[in-house]
Amino acid sequence: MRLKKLIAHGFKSFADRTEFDFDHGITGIVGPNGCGKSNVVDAIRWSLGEQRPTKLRGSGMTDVLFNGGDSRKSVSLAEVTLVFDNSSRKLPIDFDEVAVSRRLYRDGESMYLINKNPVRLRDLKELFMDTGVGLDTYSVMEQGRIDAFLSAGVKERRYLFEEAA
Amino acid sequence: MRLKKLIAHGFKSFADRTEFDFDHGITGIVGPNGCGKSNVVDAIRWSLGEQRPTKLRGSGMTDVLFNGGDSRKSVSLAEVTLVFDNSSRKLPIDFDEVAVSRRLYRDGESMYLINKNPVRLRDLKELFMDTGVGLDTYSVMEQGRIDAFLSAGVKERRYLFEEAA
Amino acid sequence: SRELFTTAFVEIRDNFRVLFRKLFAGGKADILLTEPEDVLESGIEIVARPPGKEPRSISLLSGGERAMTTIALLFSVFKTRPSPFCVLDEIDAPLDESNIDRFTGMLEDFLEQTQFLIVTHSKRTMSVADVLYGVTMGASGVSKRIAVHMDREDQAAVA
Amino acid sequence: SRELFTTAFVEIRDNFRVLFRKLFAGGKADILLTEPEDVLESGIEIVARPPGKEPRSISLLSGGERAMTTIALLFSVFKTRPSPFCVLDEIDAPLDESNIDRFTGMLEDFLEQTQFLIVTHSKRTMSVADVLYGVTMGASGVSKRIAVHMDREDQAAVA
Ligand SMILES: Nc1ncnc2c1ncn2[C@@H]1O[C@H](COP(=O)(O)OP(=O)(O)OP(=O)(O)O)[C@@H](O)[C@H]1O
Ligand SMILES: Nc1ncnc2c1ncn2[C@@H]1O[C@H](COP(=O)(O)OP(=O)(O)OP(=O)(O)O)[C@@H](O)[C@H]1O
Ligand SMILES: [Mg+2]
Ligand SMILES: [Mg+2]
Repeated sequence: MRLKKLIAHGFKSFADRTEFDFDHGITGIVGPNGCGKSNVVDAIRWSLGEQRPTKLRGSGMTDVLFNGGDSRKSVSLAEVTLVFDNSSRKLPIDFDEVAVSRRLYRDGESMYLINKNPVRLRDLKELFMDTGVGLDTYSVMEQGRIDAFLSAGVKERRYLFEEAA
Repeated sequence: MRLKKLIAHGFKSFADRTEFDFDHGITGIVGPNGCGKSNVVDAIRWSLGEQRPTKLRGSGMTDVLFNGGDSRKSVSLAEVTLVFDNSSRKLPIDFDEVAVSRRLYRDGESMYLINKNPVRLRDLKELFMDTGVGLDTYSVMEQGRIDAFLSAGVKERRYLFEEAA
Repeated sequence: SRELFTTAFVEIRDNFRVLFRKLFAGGKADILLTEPEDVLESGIEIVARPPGKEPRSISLLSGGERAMTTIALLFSVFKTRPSPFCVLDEIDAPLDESNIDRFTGMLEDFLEQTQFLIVTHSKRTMSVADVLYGVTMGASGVSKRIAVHMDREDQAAVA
Repeated sequence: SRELFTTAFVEIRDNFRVLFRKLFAGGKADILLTEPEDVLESGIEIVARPPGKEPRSISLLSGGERAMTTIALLFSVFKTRPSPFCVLDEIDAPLDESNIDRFTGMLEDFLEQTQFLIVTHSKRTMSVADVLYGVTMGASGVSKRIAVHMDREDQAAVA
């Protein structure tokens, strides 16, 4: 169930449609401070259904919409798509490729799509159940969080073990 | 009022008497992970009178006493001395050099000394009043704290401005 | 659910004991339940002892030792419950060169089951990536993707 | 004490506006009181806009931009109320190479009044130090100080 591709358009600093091909063992993402590397990580978290704006470093969910620069106007739609290779049929859908998308309009309306078909957030979560992919597993470690785990309280650490159970 | 020297003995991983000559513009402290660099920073904070064990990454103050290694026994005394050049007489003492020391015995008894004379913690604090040196100024920035300042609340940030006032 | 938790806990603990020793080239580590009689409520205690050092509270570990301990834990969970992909954002920032090598060495042990996306500023970490993507931002605050190759000089520097 | 606070605040704010632009080679920054009518109780709001970007909340800044903003603030306080010495423990960890150069460049502006002790893993930061001390730890968990010199190869690598 490899992650083959990420497509971001209008999400944070990715005003233009930008595609990353991830179909490799180890992909490195590099660049100067402030260029948009962590925004790629946020795009992955967001498309998996993240509901907490603070986990995306914002205060409201519309903070993820590209909101302009020196010579660019802000946009009214953000869309991120993750494309998975499903030839192993780990995802309970009968397709070789599964594209999971999320859209947000400036008026706050949001949509989830699986292979271009609108679905509910619940359907998205069910799709990834028992695959090890998800927001509460350790599969996404944001910048600066490496130190937070050991300083968390003994009870807070439970979620890591509960998720694996 | 330059900081000329630091002498640590029995403090954290510095079991043996160790001297650092700091009488330069910029002194770099380098070495592999876990070798004792941040323990040097803790030694400076401790000798300036730090009372909170958590600011020294410990849970009790006796955590600063060297407590043994593969072939070394723990010690019963920790001592750190900071030597300042006082030819500018910024410190209200009539000596060219001022040595500020702190001692801690395993039984918890602690001592402060100025030029080898025992003093109270209050005398130490008074010595540094209005010099810009102290625990609440920005003169010591611990590892990992750089990110914490911006995430602090609007009221918490006041102490930086109050200290400067 | 009590059985499920206990099985996962024991497996993660066994993996952690092995992976810690591998990442630190020695030492000893363990995971304990603070209240073993109440598995579903108990807190989780982490014990980590780098090689040559006495057992101490984990708050006394250095910045790099804490990061390596958390990496050992992360991989212990992955060994128990593999995740198809893993995203790491500058996890190597506190590490010195020899710890970066141990970390990237361990990544390679997990490539059968997990794909990694790694944000980094370290040339040493870059050198183990199969592909590097650069991100740049123009004057108008818009991010773009560019292809990046490590040149011969940089490759040699980390060899 | 109200006058004292206001004078210090205004001076730090003016310094911050200048030093931020210097560290970011452009952009705009400011410090505001959340309750200007009650100076002794008011909170402190920080506004930071890197060059080419729209004004946004500081939580949206990147890791490196946050570190550089805090460094600008630190030096603003030092300019207002000089401290004889300053200890910085791996403050350069989140910075890329060009930001490390701007940070070390600014250090040199403060050398008249402040002496710096800097813990670092970065060769670029090491290259501006007058003296380097190495710390090593033997097999018995005891730290020792050793003299360290950057060799010609490392010096050339950061030139
Ligand atoms: N909605 C948005 N629209 C436009 N730009 C945005 C938006 N949200 C965040 N940004 C910009 O994205 C930039 C941060 O990008 P990001 O955190 O990805 O940087 P980075 O490459 O990870 O840098 P570092 O190496 O410092 O961690 C900020 O400068 C911020 O202003
Ligand atoms: N009281 C003590 N007695 C002996 N050793 C101690 C004591 N307190 C802490 N230590 C040891 O000191 C080590 C940490 O040192 P320190 O934090 O200075 O490392 P560092 O050089 O800053 O490393 P890094 O580059 O990872 O930040 C730990 O391994 C810890 O076990
Ligand atoms: Mg980042
Ligand atoms: Mg350290």
